[in-house]
Amino acid sequence: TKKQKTLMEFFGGK
Amino acid sequence: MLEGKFEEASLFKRIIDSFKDCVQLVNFNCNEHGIAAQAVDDSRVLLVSLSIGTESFQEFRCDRGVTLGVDLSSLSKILRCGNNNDNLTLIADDTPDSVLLLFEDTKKDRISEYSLKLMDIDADFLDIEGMEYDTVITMPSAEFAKVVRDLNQLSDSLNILVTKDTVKFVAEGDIGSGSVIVKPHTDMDKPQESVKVELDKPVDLTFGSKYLLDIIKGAGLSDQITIKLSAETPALFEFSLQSGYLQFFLAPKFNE
Repeated sequence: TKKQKTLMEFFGGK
Repeated sequence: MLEGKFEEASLFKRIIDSFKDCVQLVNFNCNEHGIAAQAVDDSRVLLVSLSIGTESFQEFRCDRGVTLGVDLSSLSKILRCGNNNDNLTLIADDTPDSVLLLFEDTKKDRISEYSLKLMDIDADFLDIEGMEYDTVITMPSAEFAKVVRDLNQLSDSLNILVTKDTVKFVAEGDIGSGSVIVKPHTDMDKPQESVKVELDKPVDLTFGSKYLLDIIKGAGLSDQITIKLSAETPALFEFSLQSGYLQFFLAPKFNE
């Protein structure tokens, strides 16, 4: 199974 | 003050319809270059980035930066009140608590005016500029939409594999599996039917189908979609506007 990543794991969030 | 007039309300309607189902609260940032917006869905997996350049408007002026915090479901209700071929003008003052939407049916001399209350939206802002990608695919947006819809029936994940000669979409689920291979080609008579693949490195990525179903709602904006992919980074799906774009950034799935 594959796990869904979030965008925050790639981009810096405010 | 903002005053932006679309020749046809249908353009703004189609833009809003393309992403209103995945994000609800959006800050529209208006300045002399046009209107831009960025919003992330509740699951923090899909980001929408919109830019409507001044050339998309019949008339546009915005002397000072204005932010319009909008609930898209409320905006959609008002947009449904106008006819597709009405002129639509958005009007807001420098520190607005509402935005005015003016629909004008020039042939029948009917003018409808709606005021939408604005909201203070404390939104995340992600720095998405300057990404580099291993491969860039350009293909008909309707064809991509069909692949996503078809393979979604088999699995909640869609695997995209790109090599020099092919783009392969694969879904493997409980009832079986399916794949669609799309090869690059140039259609001289109908350039919008062409498929182009620029490749620095082969790519193998997996995405959640439900997010792709949201993304393909933008297919009505543009004949072609541009898909930019890199190993282990969010993908970019872009629909071009006459002036501007609607982009979706989607985080991939990984092996645990």
